[in-house]
Amino acid sequence: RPSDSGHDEL
Amino acid sequence: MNIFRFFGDLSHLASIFILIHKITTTRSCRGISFKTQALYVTVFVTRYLDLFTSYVSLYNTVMKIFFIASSCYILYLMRVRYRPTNDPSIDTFRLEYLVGPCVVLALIFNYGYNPTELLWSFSIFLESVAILPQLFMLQRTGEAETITTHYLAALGAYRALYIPNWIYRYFSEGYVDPISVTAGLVQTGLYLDFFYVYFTKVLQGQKFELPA
Repeated sequence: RPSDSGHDEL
Repeated sequence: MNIFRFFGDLSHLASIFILIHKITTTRSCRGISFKTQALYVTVFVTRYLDLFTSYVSLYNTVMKIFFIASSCYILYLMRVRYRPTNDPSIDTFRLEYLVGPCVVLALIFNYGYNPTELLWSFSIFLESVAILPQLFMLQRTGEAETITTHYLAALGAYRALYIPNWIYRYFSEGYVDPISVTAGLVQTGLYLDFFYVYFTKVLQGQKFELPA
């Protein structure tokens, strides 16, 4: 899931 | 980070500088939708709340602060410094038609039921439609100053570049963010009409005018 690593895109 | 994302971000930065340049050199915010700019402030503030909770990189942090600060500065320019040049009578798109559905979508599609994730998701959906009041205004007036079209082109290019970025990330990292991708495709699609006129008229040296 994308949110596990935080949202790295702007 | 890959070149698509990097140049996308640069294009986003460029669009903001072009907009500030347009307002300050012409001393006018004519042709710019205040509603769209207010939506961008909402987008950045709701999305970048994670500034306080998660650190990605110095680049990421600096960009987030810049986007929040510059979008607030643009509102200041429009509402205070050059207020007389802002004509609300042609900026008539109804914001509730955009914000309402985005709230609903965020409640349905998100990566976690907590305030940060819900606001992040909301900001992604809101960004995808935030340009609509601006495009609606353009449609209504039927023409635009060339500098304004460069602003929109840079903003559209930023969105367009995020698409190859996602394709690249899928193959190199196996990374897919379905919410960003879906909303991003919609957002880029909204620029297609604009880009058609931009490429066939403005870049050929003609004025941006829509057929009557």
